[in-house]
Amino acid sequence: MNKILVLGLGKFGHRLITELASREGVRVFAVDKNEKARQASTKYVHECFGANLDHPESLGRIMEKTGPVDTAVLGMGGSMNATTLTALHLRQRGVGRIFIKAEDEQHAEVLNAIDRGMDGPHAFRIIIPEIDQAAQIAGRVATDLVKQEVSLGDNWELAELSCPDRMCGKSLAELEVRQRYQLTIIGWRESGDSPLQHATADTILPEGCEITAVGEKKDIARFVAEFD
Amino acid sequence: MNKILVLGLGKFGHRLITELASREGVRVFAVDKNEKARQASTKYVHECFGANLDHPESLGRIMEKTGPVDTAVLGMGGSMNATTLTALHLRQRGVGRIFIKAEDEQHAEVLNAIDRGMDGPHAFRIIIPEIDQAAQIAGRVATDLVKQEVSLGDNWELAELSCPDRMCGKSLAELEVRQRYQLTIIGWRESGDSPLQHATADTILPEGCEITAVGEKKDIARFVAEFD
Ligand SMILES: Nc1ncnc2c1ncn2[C@@H]1O[C@H](COP(=O)(O)OP(=O)(O)OP(=O)(O)O)[C@@H](O)[C@H]1O
Ligand SMILES: Nc1ncnc2c1ncn2[C@@H]1O[C@H](COP(=O)(O)OP(=O)(O)OP(=O)(O)O)[C@@H](O)[C@H]1O
Repeated sequence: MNKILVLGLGKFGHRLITELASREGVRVFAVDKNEKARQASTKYVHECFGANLDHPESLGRIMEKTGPVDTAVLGMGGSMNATTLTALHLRQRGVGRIFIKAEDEQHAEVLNAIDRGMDGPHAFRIIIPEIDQAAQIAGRVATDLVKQEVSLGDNWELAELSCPDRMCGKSLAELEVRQRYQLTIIGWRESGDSPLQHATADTILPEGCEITAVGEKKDIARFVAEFD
Repeated sequence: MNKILVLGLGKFGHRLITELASREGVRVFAVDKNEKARQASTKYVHECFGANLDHPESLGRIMEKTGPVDTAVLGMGGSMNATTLTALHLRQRGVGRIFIKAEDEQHAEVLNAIDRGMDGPHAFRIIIPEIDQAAQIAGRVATDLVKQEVSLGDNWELAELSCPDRMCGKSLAELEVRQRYQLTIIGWRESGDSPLQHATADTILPEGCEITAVGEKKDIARFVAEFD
């Protein structure tokens, strides 16, 4: 059982607890200073506490009730101080994974310095929603050929692409995609809304379909540039 | 050449134009009412305009200089009105793809109604950064086993997972992953920071490695529940 403490129930925190409510093996506690935010969230969590985390002693009182937690998530916009201070205190109390919605890259820099300066493995996982989303959509904005682009570490990525007309009507074996483009087609779908299907050597790609390919970023970029 | 107009250069817009600067086949124009925001962005774009989009005639003046654009991106926080009105005007001018940073789900509802109510294919692509990010991290928050979880449409997903100890030391052929768990392991890496490698039938998974698997959401959830 993973005990999770979610602090701050704005758009970010509230959406997270609704997603967690459908997952197995978790027990979620939530905290917010605002009554209305708590009311909208109580039904999704094990217990919901009212507290203002600007006061340093609030966290201690909450954790007396929850006991030790494995994971914390900080989604309190507004004052960076309450977020930074609360993250520090959670880390000192031995919480192993702390997801933090940071305001911007400078805020993230301060948080990372705190995390690295303390003993034990890094606990902070920083999220800057506007910046993270902008980086994720760049592929789709740049060309209509790309429907989704997901980074898999530094070198690789997965891309969902409109299937180039030249590739339609032939089997994957005939197309020799891995030899010619260094990409692996792992799935395909009839159109944007239809379910993904396994791709095998004898799959014949129909007109207007989409393909899901995995490969190095440079190979996907070359493929897109060739067919765009 | 994909002509892209980015309106609003806050955290979202600015990060987007820096990402687009390294992509082929795009020409980017940017607009912001704030001088400092423009100065930080000029070197990444073809041309940068100063204008306040609260005044409806501003967009017309800008598009006289840019000519027709294929794609627009709206990243102006603050007033929802300027965003909604500008999105409507871009759509009326025939811009085919309009990415819009919306404030929340109600704002998205209004935007979608405008988009559906007009002739031609849907042009709006709505992004709500806080909500989209919260949904994406739910898998990682729920269990430490999951390093990344990406939805591939309604049924499928890709998940990067810590390799369960029981699976280490055996080859993928021996493990019969597809037969036993209905998942396809497409890649693996020594540890969280090392590069992804192709997975083949004779790959032997080392202790402490991570695997990248693709499959139906329910099969990934069952796999995670078994080894968590
Ligand atoms: N010091 C605090 N103590 C407790 N709750 C707090 C504190 N500061 C903010 N919150 C709560 O966190 C939630 C999110 O805060 P706020 O709305 O200011 O940020 P936001 O960045 O707009 O959040 P989101 O983007 O998730 O909507 C609110 O429900 C607010 O009541
Ligand atoms: N009516 C407008 N006309 C032109 N530029 C605008 C207008 N409204 C906002 N902007 C610009 O859009 C950018 C983003 O706006 P703002 O900072 O209010 O939103 P935000 O939600 O904080 O953005 P982000 O989250 O991307 O930082 C700012 O640089 C601002 O100058």
